[in-house]
Amino acid sequence: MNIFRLAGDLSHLLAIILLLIKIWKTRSCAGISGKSQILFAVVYVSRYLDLVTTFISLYNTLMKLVFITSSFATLYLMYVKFKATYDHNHDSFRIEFLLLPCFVLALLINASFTPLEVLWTFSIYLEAVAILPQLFLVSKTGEAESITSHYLFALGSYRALYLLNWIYRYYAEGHYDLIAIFAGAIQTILYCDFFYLYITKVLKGKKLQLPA
Amino acid sequence: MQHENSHDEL
Repeated sequence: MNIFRLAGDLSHLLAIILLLIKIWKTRSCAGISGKSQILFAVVYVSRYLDLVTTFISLYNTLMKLVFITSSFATLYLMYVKFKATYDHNHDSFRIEFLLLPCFVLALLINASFTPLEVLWTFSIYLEAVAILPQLFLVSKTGEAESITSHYLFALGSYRALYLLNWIYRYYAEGHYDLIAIFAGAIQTILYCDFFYLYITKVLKGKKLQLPA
Repeated sequence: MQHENSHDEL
């Protein structure tokens, strides 16, 4: 554990909490993509199957449980409790176009061809692109509430901080994992346009609105 | 193992 890794995890945790607060306080999931949230739930479940096979640390176990539980809590709020506020019409991204290619890629490029390992790799690939339905939704509506922007910024920062963690681990421990680095880089690049808008608009107190 | 170390990440 190094400072970048810890900051990344905390940023990830903050993102999830911000999202739950937004939905709970406004009693609405308007502007949030249910499709992205479904993908994140798939990511956590397929990656954290090792909860039942390998014990790494109490921290590791707790964080995994928090990520899985909170993603299902978010889905419950969106698809059950506050279903009426869910933005169906704008959330039209076809997630099978992400799920299938990621799965095929995981079958082809992985560290070892075992069920757990392929699912772990699948989750890494899927996480890289899981935010696309959300970004698609923002681009369709042309705007995002400020708390939604903070959520996206924290979520994007998490993988960017992991990139720094991987650079650190390469120099400090000689450890690197090309699958994770490649997917993490793609994931971070997808947020770049959003980061730019966040820094130039939201941080200056303006609403995130895309140019017409 | 090199790759196994990645599994301690989240």
